[in-house]
Amino acid sequence: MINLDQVSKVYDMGAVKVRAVDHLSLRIEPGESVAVLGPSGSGKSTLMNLIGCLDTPTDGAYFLDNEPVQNLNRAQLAGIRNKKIGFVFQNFNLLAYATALENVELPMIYARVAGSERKRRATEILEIVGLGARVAHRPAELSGGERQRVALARALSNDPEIILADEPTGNLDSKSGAEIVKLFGRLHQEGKTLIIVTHDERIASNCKRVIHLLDGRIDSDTLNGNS
Amino acid sequence: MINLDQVSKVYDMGAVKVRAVDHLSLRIEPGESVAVLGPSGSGKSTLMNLIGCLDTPTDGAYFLDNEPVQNLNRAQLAGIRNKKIGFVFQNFNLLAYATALENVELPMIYARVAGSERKRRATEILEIVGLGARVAHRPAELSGGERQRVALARALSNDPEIILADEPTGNLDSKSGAEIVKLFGRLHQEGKTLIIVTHDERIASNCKRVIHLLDGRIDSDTLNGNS
Ligand SMILES: Nc1ncnc2c1ncn2[C@@H]1O[C@H](COP(=O)(O)OP(=O)(O)OP(=O)(O)O)[C@@H](O)[C@H]1O
Ligand SMILES: Nc1ncnc2c1ncn2[C@@H]1O[C@H](COP(=O)(O)OP(=O)(O)OP(=O)(O)O)[C@@H](O)[C@H]1O
Ligand SMILES: [Mg+2]
Ligand SMILES: [Mg+2]
Repeated sequence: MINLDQVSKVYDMGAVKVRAVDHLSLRIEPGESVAVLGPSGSGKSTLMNLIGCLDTPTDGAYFLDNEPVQNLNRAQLAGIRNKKIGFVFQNFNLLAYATALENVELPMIYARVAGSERKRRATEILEIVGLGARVAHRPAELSGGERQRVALARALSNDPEIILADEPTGNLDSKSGAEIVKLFGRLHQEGKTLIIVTHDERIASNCKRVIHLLDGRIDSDTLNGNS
Repeated sequence: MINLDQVSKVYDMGAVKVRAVDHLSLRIEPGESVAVLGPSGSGKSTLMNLIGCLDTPTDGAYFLDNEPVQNLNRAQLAGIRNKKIGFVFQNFNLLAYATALENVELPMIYARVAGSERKRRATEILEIVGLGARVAHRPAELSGGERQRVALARALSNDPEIILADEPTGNLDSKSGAEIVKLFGRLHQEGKTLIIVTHDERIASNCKRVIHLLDGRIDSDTLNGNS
């Protein structure tokens, strides 16, 4: 359960302050599928970084499964992230010197999964996202959409309860994108909590709840009529 | 005028070779607006890098304005790129330590434009793409879609004849994306040659010609009925 209470994030640039998230309150229950939409610069990635425990709010409180997150130290936050949360970054954030397979194995290394099981599972997930023939490529040897799918595969490698995906299909053609929409559908049926930032109508229409951000605040939060 | 004759690009990875562009021939006249579509991994970015003189083909010939490109050395290629071609990279390729303004000024520095004119023009282009309030931000202090628009502004800074844009709207919401579609329309009216890789229907439907790539080859090349 995700519970944000009057959370703000202010970037202090000296001469100017940017209030990227502005006194935002939000509650997401386990197993919900939520699309987050909004103009470029409206605070979506900043909000995702707060929910994903990658950044701490300037103000306000954040409870994850009833535990106040801001009282945790960096090591505890990393432990929670590694166990509970899979994060697909908008800029992929892959290790440049590691292959696709090694990138997907990384969260499992932190979780002390044995080598052979890691390789088996990483290969399986890369095949699910359509990259079975690219497991030995490093990021520079992959296309944009292929890197994006490696980032998604890595987020799923520890089978997390909560999946935060920041624009997971921006670089994908309609067929590859449709495969990812299907994958999210399966994850939702398995009871995962999905929070997906997207500009892609197909993703938004397959989520049960749609939140629109505007200037760091929630502009609308509605249940999806057509899903 | 862009004239590719039986061009191939093969990535030799030792154990396996990836033929990303496969004996492709393509002719684009000055002032055309061309959308390039195709599945993730079909060779679009590789093709753009060849057209943009950022990479040389493994095989085949490339004539740009009737000049054979492969006989040019790196310095000559860089000169042609800086003068004739504006390139919007799929991964933006911004200088991390420079502000948005300095990133847009960079091509003008190579072209020896005077400082005050550079700053005036860079500010103007950033305002056109909606980033007037973010000129002093460095890439890490910008959202994904804002970085994407800085990359587009930089590609336009030397007023190039040919604009190659690799997925210029993947990170933009519908309103910001519509602004970019309008901008491309204006550039087309000014007589620029536009080649845009996209998965975005709005961009594709506003181009006069639509090319579909599949496995490194041209699968279809049609004039757009509805533009
Ligand atoms: N340096 C490289 N070494 C080996 N293979 C590469 C290299 N760069 C690209 N490839 C492979 O070549 C193929 C074409 O890549 P390219 O980036 O041109 O595709 P794309 O059509 O732009 O895809 P996307 O829509 O996902 O951006 C891909 O399958 C990719 O894995
Ligand atoms: N480190 C930072 N320092 C200063 N300003 C920042 C920083 N990071 C983000 N911003 C600003 O905060 C605002 C919100 O950024 P954020 O990345 O959350 O937007 P977004 O909704 O994800 O946009 P997009 O759809 O373009 O990815 C933006 O206007 C951006 O310029
Ligand atoms: Mg973002
Ligand atoms: Mg590409």
